[in-house]
Amino acid sequence: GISVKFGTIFKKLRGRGKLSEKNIEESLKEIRLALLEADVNYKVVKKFIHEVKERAIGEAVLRNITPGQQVVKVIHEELTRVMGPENNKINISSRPPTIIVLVGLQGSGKTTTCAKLGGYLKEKGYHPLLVATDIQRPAARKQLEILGKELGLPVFGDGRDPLDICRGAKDLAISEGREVLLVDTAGRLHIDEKLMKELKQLKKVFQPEEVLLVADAMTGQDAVNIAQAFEGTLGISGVVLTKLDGDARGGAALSIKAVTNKPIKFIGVGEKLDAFQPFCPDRIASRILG
Amino acid sequence: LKFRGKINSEVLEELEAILIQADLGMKTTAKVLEKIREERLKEPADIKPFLKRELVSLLLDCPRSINLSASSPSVILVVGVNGVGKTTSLAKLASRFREENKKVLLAASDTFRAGSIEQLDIWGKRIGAEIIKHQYGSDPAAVAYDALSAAQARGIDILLIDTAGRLHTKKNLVEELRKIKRVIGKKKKEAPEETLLVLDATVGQNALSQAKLFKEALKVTGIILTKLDGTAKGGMVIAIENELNIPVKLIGTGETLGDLVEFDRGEFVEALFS
Ligand SMILES: Nc1nc2c(ncn2[C@@H]2O[C@H](COP(=O)(O)OP(=O)(O)OP(=O)(O)O)[C@@H](O)[C@H]2O)c(=O)[nH]1
Ligand SMILES: Nc1nc2c(ncn2[C@@H]2O[C@H](COP(=O)(O)OP(=O)(O)OP(=O)(O)O)[C@@H](O)[C@H]2O)c(=O)[nH]1
Ligand SMILES: [Mg+2]
Ligand SMILES: [Mg+2]
Repeated sequence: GISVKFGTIFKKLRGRGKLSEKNIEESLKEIRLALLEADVNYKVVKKFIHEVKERAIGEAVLRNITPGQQVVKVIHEELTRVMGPENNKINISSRPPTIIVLVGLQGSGKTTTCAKLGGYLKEKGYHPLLVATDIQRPAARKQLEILGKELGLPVFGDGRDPLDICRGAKDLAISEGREVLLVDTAGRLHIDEKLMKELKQLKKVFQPEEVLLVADAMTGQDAVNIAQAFEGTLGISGVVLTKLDGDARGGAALSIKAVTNKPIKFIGVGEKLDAFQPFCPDRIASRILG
Repeated sequence: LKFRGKINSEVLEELEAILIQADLGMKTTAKVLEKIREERLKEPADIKPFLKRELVSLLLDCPRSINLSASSPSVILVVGVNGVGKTTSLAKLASRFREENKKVLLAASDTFRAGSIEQLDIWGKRIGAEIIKHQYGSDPAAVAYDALSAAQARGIDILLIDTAGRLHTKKNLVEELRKIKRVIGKKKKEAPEETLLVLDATVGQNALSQAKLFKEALKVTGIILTKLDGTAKGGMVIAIENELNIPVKLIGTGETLGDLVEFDRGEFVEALFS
C-alpha cells in the first residue's frame, strides 16, 4: 500500500524537518498513482491532488514525524474530510408514510439493498412496506417478495406501472400503519431518457424523503457519469455503496461524493440481508489509499 | 524540436486521460504511453493511429466463436461476480442457439439468490428451452449433474448452466464452482466445453482481479462483456486478454434477447476514443 511506498521514498529524509516543494511533488505523484489504481476518476484525482498540495506544503514544517508520514497523514485526513461527514440518518417524515426510493444502474444491488434497509429500519422499530415497482425484469417482484418474507416484511407490487403501484402502496401503508415505504425500482442506464424521466415523474408525484443512489463499489471511471446524471436529472439525497465485501479498492466512493456532494449513508458488505452497515468515511479513506 | 516535444507531451497527456477514463487501468496505460515515447514519432498526428494499432495488438488475434463439441450435449458454464449479467447473457446465448433450431436445456444452478430460479424459468419459456431446477438451498452441482443426465437422455444439443453470482475472493464459493466442473466432468469428459466469465463493463481495475482468480480456479475459456450500451468503455479487457490470454467472445448491449454482439478488436479500440 501507499504507506509502504512512502517508507522507502522518505527513508533518506528522516531527521529533516521541512519538506521541500520537490519532495511534496514526488509524494503527490505517488498519491495520484494510488488513487488512480483505486479507480478514483481521473478528473476527480486531478482536482483532489491540486487542493491537497497547498495544505501539504503549509503543514509539513509543523509536525514531529517524518515528512513522508506527514504527507500521507494529510492525504488521509483530507480524503476522510471529503468523504464525510458521517451521515447515516434516514429522513423520517412528520407526515407518514416516509417514502424512500432506491435507484441506480442494472445489477448494482437495489432490490437486495431495499430489503436490507427494510430489515435495518425494522430493527429500529419502524414498520416498513417494501414496494416492487420493477415490472420489467423477469421475477423482480418475486425476488423482493422472497426477501420480504425472510424478514417478515410485507411486499406490495400490484399495479400497471410504477406510479400506479406506488399509489396503491401508499394507500395500503396509510391504512395499515406502515410508516415507511421502501420503493425498489428497475435498474436503468443514466443515459436512458425515457427511464430517467419515469423516475423524475415518480419523484414529482410522491415527493420522497429519500432518493438513494445504489452504486456498485467496483465501478470504475464511469462512476462520475452515473452519479452526475442521477444527481443532475433526478436529484438524490444519498448513496448506498454495495459489494464492499470484495477486494475492489472502492475509489468510486470518492468519485461519487466529489461530484454530487451527497452523503454516502450505508454500505452493502455481503449477499445476506444483515450485511448492511452505516458508511464510515475514515475506513473507506484507508481502503482507497491501499 | 523542443517545440515539437512540448506538443507531443500535450498529446500524450490528452491520450493518458482518454485511456485512464476508458478504464484501461494504470498499468496498461503506462505501458502503451511508454511505447509511444520509444517510437519517437515525428508528427503529432501520427500518435493516435499508432496508439490504436498498439491497443489492437494487445488484444488477442484468435477465433472467438463458442466452443461446441462434436459429441452432444456441448456444455456451457456461466460464472462471474454478483449482478454482472450472467443469467441474462445465458438467456441471450441460448436464444441464439434456439434460432439455429438447436435443442437447448438450461440448468438452474443458482440455488441461493432469491428469485433466481423463477428468473431463469421465465427466460426459458420465452426462448423455448426446458429448464432443470431443484429447490432453493439444494446443491448446485447436483442440479448441474441432473441437467447433464437429462440432456444426454433427451438428445439436447447445448446445455447452459446458470450459477449464482459470487465474489472471486470468497474461496468456499469459488470451490463450489470447481465442484460443479468436477461433477459434470465425471459424467462427460470434455464438459464443460466452454466456461464463460461474465464481466460488467462498468467495473474498473477490479475486473483483472476477477479474471485472474476465476481463471486460476476454473480455466475460463471466454468472456462476455456486458452493459456496453452504457457509457463505460470496458477498457480492462485489454489487460485481461494480454496478460491472461482469455478472449472476449461476446458483448452485451442491452437487456433484451437480441442484445448480444460478436467482439471485434478494431471496433472495440475505435469505441474507446468515441
Ligand atoms: N457480495 C455482495 N453481493 C451483493 C451485495 N448487494 C447485492 N449483492 C448481490 O448483487 C446481485 C445483484 O443484486 P440485485 O439486488 O438483484 O441488484 P439490482 O440492482 O436490484 O438489479 P436490477 O434490478 O437488475 O437492476 C445479487 O446477486 C445480490 O445478491 C453486497 O453488498 N455484496
Ligand atoms: N443495459 C444492460 N443491462 C444488462 C445487460 N446485461 C444484463 N443487464 C441487466 O443487468 C441486470 C442483472 O442481470 P442478471 O442477468 O440478473 O445478472 P446476474 O449476473 O445473473 O446476477 P446475479 O445472479 O444476481 O449475480 C438485469 O437488470 C439485466 O437486465 C446489458 O448488456 N446491458
Ligand atoms: Mg432489482
Ligand atoms: Mg443470475
